[in-house]
Amino acid sequence: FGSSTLRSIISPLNAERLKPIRQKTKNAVVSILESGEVCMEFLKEQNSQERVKEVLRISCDGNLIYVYHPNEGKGFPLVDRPPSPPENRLSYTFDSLPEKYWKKYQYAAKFIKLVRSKTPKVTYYTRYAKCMLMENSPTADVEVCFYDGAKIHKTSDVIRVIEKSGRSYTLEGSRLSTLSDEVRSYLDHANESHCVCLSLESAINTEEKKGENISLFPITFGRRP
Amino acid sequence: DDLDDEEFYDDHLEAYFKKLLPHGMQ
Repeated sequence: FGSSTLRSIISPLNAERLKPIRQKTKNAVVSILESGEVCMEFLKEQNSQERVKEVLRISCDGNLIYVYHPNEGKGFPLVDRPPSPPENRLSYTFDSLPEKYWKKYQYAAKFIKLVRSKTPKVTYYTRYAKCMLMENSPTADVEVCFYDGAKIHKTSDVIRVIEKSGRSYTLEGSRLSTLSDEVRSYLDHANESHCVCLSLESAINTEEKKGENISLFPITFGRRP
Repeated sequence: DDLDDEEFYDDHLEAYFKKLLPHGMQ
């Protein structure tokens, strides 16, 4: 990686408030558990059977990582939940994780980042649209779904427009000046709604900090007219 | 552990994302 620490590449992952899921890819299964832990099972095929040979179990805040090799390295068949950590598991902090696991950690973090970008944190119903500020703050994604079928998806670097006709495109700086009045009005409403969502998020954050460590998110304001 | 060509997206993940939306309205 050419870097001296994992922290210089990425921040610890954060699975707070994410709903459980178990997602299989070609070589691994990544799970968000009920506890908020993130679990990665690495698979190897043996006698036409997929076996879990290595597990990384990462705490919800991303700072504690257990590594273990189930069944003393022989692995277990893949089932619907990760193997429990044995007593002889290896235990690391984010900053002490050996470099050979960095890529695996980054893989888990990439998955969590994707899920955060699709998980609503603040939902705000306006007169014309449902505006959702996602969990991937800072610079969280925003999806503004207009009741007439149009949709605007803002990420930190692109704006995607789906017109009510279904025509879709990505907006770039040079195109902003060529937009029709209609599309511009959708964009204006999306930007205004985005600002309201950020303001609501900030206000709720303030209240949350006064409370007893219970998250007030996700939160919904208003309802569809 | 070849993770380079791993792709998360599939129907299962899409269904999960849809369930995250409040009131089931896209």
